[in-house]
Amino acid sequence: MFKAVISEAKEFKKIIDAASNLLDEICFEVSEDGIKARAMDPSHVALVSMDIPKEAFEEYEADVHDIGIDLEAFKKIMNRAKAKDKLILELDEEKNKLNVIFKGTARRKFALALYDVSSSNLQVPDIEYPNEILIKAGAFVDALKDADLVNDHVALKVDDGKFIIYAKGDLNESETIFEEDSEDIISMNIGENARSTFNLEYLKDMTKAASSDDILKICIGTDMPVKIEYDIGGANLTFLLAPRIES
Amino acid sequence: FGKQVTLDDFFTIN
Repeated sequence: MFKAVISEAKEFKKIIDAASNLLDEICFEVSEDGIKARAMDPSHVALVSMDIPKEAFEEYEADVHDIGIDLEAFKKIMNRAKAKDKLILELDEEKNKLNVIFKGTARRKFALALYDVSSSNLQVPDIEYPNEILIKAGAFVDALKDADLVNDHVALKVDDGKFIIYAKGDLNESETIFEEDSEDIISMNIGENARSTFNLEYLKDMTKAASSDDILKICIGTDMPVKIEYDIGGANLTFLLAPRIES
Repeated sequence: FGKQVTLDDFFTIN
């Protein structure tokens, strides 16, 4: 069996939004400890990992199940959540559906068809990074918006103790520099200068679910995948994005 | 700005 009650449907919607920007389908691996899911996008450029411990739920009861979901359909249903709705997720094993129930002034139920998506058994690779930056999501997203004006990819750099978001187009350039004492920076753990270039659209998708005051943990090296990690409503979201590399 | 590589280029993910 699987039944989970989430006090704020809107918080869970953010998690589904973040995943559905990058993935078509996902397998939720539910167990008595909580829900986890790991998947790569079809092009293998990005990896999404989510961990929602049972403590993040108002009520939680589950055996071990793999629940395969079409994320586009799930996202459309979650878009129907109202501000004060509770969310109940419930596996109907007989009908092979996931019941998605919004409980507000009325009880509204959707039965979502399950997909035969087997769990990937993916692990987030344990990479050692020379640099780790904790930054307010709003500040980072703003820097990405600046970069978006000049090109569709962006360099994330660590230079001389500063964290720099830099883009260069045919004609124009943009640069945002964060120093360690900036109000937007929570901490910078800098080991060495680094530079990696990334597709901007992916970075925007990965950070879309974060509110501006949420804290992003960004790990970067030179020509390495970037790791971006943040928490939403007690759930942990981790993303890896492969870089663009000079050939 | 180079060529997009995949995560498979960095680690074996199953």
